[in-house]
Amino acid sequence: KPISSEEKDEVLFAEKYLRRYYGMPAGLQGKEKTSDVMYKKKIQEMQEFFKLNVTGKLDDDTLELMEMARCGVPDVAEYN
Amino acid sequence: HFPNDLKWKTTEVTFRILNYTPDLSKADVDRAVRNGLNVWSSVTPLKFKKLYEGNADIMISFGAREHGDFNPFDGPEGLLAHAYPPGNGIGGDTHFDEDETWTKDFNAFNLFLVAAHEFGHALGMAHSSDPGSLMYPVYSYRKGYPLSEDDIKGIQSLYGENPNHRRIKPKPDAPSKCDPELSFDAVTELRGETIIFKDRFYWRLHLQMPEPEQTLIKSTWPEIPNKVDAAYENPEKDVVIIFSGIKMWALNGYNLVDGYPKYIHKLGLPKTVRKIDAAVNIRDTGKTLLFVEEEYWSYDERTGTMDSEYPRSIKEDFPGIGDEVDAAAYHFGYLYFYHEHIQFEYSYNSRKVMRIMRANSILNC
Repeated sequence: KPISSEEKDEVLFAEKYLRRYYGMPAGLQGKEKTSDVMYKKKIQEMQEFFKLNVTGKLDDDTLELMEMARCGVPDVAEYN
Repeated sequence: HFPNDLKWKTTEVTFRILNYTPDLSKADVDRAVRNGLNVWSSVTPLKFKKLYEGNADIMISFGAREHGDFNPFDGPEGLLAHAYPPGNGIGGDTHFDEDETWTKDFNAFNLFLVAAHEFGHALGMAHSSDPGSLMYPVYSYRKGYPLSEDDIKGIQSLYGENPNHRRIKPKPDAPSKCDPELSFDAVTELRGETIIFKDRFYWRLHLQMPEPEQTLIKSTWPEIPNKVDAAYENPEKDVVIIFSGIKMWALNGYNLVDGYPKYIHKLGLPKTVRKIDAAVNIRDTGKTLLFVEEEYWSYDERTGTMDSEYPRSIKEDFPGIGDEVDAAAYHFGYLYFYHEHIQFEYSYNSRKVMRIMRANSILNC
């Protein structure tokens, strides 16, 4: 079924989060396959860091944690 | 740490406060910054010198949105502050989002706690994945000494120990749910969820959550102490009672009920009782069992009085579970007694132990 606008917002929010804190490369638009693989990989990285269930999906737990107030330094030190 | 263990080359580090937030008095900001730096100097040889002009190692400022480093803030909530690892120029600089409300108590966001965290970065610390660490990326309010063993180990591996360190008891790391020796402080239901208290943390279990969620007690209930002795849910009144020492609090959902804390002796316990080890409500009888050392009381929730002929012996009335209980829960006619790393499933009707399991089997371990 078509993705709802709310879900779309959540995915955009998650992508921004992963770019900012987990060094997900920007500008993958248009390269469907690559961006899906990278998006999933970065979500798994974030879930591992926060000891969440590593699903590679934007599940409720993951989204809830992304929405928490936090420090702006990336969690992956190499990307600071 | 950051790559190549970035750190300052000397232990004399300078800082300068460039501007102030209107949320707090100038003195409050100065104090929060000074105390935030002292957190790290108390466990290392680091010394911090305040400058009032010129370029300092750590330049501290408040700004909103784009504030000069092409790393914009995002308005209220979300991103609170950031800092740069040790180095020339912007290295060490620490920026706070002026769109946040900065406080000096448990209301969000406590400037001292955020400053101490950011100065960790300014000194070379990266984020920790231990939710009890100061360097954990997500904000949570905590009282008392903020460094955990994880934080201290990290900063000392960069700068060494403070030679004249006054032994301060660091916060223990977050308990690991699959530690075979894990014991619990308290277990209770809360509107269909199961809450398990251990040290400064609690796990939250919910059928729709495959993984138990570990959180600092104080980040949800700042008013409740860091240590919970016992807890139970009274489903008829839709409240959870939490015991710590000789005091008790009532929760309605996740909200504290006004008028608490109260003394546990209001329940009818003798003044000699200073701590309740475990508590459990038996839904079918409306009675709440309160376990203290080798004995237990029975409190009638409907009359609000303690049943006569108590206390009674745990060992005699619940054969097979030993004589002390850390935590207790009741589900569909079965009592679950937790003691040390063991859990006993006890049939309340047939008065006997049905199964013995590891305490943390409830955490899918």
